[in-house]
Amino acid sequence: MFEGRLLQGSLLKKVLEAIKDLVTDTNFDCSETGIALQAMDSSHVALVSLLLKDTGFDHFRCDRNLALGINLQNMSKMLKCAGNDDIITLKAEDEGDTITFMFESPNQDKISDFEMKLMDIDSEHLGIPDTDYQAIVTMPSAEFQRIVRDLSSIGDTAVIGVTKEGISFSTGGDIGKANIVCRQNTNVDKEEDQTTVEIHEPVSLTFALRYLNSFTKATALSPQVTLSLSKELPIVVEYKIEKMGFLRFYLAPKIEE
Amino acid sequence: PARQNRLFKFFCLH
Repeated sequence: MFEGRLLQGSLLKKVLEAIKDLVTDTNFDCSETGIALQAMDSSHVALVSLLLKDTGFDHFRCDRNLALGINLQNMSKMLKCAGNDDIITLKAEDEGDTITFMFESPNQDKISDFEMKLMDIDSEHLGIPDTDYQAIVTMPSAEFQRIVRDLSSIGDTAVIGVTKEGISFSTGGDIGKANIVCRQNTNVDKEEDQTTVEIHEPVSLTFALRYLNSFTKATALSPQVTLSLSKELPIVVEYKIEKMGFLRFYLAPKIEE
Repeated sequence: PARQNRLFKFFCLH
């Protein structure tokens, strides 16, 4: 059987909110090392990769590898019934066709069980090679969210450029153009307000703002976001999940034909 | 025109 007890249940709620509009159905791959998920959006240009390590759970048991086929909208409906401070336990039998979500209030005076039907999903797994990216930028996640939202009101695509000075976001549309530059900034009080640029070579790539906007639904998971870019490769937008792992989004660049 | 390429172009399907 599989069982995972997560003291900070709100993390799971936040993960679902971040991915449920991008991916419809996906397998949660459970093994003794944790829970992993990889899924593409329906147009196959964006990919979600989630890792929740067993060590981040208060209690974790997985007797044999399980692929739990889950409709994310339905799981989100169930998790919305959990309080933000609740402890969430996931349970599934080896041969079962359901998953149980147990919610415990912080002072243990309310225990709820929700059982959700599982589904059979043929997943398309992509092999993502380890890459030395040409540029890696870490910046405040709220700032990235703000920039992407602001640019979305002006254009459909953004050019993201990285030089050793910083990262720039540009767009254009019927009403005009916009260009935002965030400079490397390591002299701020709080580490989470820093913008750091690690660069081997300047890089500039074009992406659909609609997807970048969707990725920023993960902002609540982490105060910082890391953007990894290489010429003619998908961008990686990574939110680290404290003590547990990460939520990564990959987005294919727009390339001139 | 710029085209949105699919991920298959960059990563191989397992």
